[in-house]
Amino acid sequence: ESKVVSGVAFSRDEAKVTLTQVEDRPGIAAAIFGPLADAGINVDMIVQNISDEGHTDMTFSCPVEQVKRAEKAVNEARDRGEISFAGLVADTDVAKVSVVGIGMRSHAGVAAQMFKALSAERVNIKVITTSEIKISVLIDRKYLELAVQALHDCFELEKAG
Amino acid sequence: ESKVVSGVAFSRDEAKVTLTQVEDRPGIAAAIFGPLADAGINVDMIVQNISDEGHTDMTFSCPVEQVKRAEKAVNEARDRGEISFAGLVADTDVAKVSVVGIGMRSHAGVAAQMFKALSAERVNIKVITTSEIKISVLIDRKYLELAVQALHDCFELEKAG
Ligand SMILES: C[C@@H](O)[C@H](N)C(=O)O
Ligand SMILES: C[C@@H](O)[C@H](N)C(=O)O
Repeated sequence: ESKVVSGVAFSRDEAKVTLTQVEDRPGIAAAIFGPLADAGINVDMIVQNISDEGHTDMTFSCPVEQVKRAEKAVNEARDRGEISFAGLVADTDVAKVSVVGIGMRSHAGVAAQMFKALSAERVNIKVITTSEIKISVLIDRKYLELAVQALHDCFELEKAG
Repeated sequence: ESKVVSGVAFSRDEAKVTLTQVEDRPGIAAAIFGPLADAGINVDMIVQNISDEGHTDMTFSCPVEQVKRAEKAVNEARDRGEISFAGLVADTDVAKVSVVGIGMRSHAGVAAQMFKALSAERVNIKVITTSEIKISVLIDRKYLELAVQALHDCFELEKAG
């Protein structure tokens, strides 16, 4: 029910970076995020879905202004032979929108409502990541205002801004 | 630093279900999670990475005992023509392990440490999803004890159990 959801959060200047087709074996995630940490990248979301034929994609989000530095750190790790990937896809036109709640344990219902509200506005969901208290998606930045309003309406929240 | 991490959480009887190659267009996520909510599935993690040629994989985790019911709900949605997917992959041999912290905003450092600790034990990371306060991974259940111990050691935490 909408009481479960306490707010909508968003981050306008988000970017996502994806290393496509990294090897799905122990040590690879560490070999990607070690250099990113050393480079001072403020990683927010980290998303890895299941692998296919021993490879998977690794996506992370960070502030738009850190993308170049993040790509450099990842490319240098590859140049040192620490990781390999098919491609490095940076997208600086996304925004992050999240629905925040308490005890969203049975949150298929909240997730379904959130996704339905976005689809009603034809906003495409590009990446999804969740925790018990937060369902976050990345969408095209141009839809941010529309998405935030739709979610406030859906969950009957007062818009703060 | 390890003060940022306050604990290690885990869920032993987790399962993951992946719908491979769903269409990446508005309405699909809602069409998957609506039926799951109606079927009373306790969805915990939801993971969607970027799409490739208009398709992407959708993964969610739920209790092992709900997998059959979840698969049924998803198959029925497909039979009604509401969604399409290439395959439905259920994995009942995973466990969820999370590192919990406050203000892990610059959490590339914490993530790197977590991933390094798991790789040192040769534990493969199958799925990753994050929020500011939690980095969660799915691993093979047989490594759960090992993973939890490794993370407690890495972050210098007292083991509760
Ligand atoms: C892909 C990456 O997560 C790999 N499975 C690892 O364990 O590091
Ligand atoms: C794949 C799914 O998330 C789709 N992009 C949607 O918006 O519903």
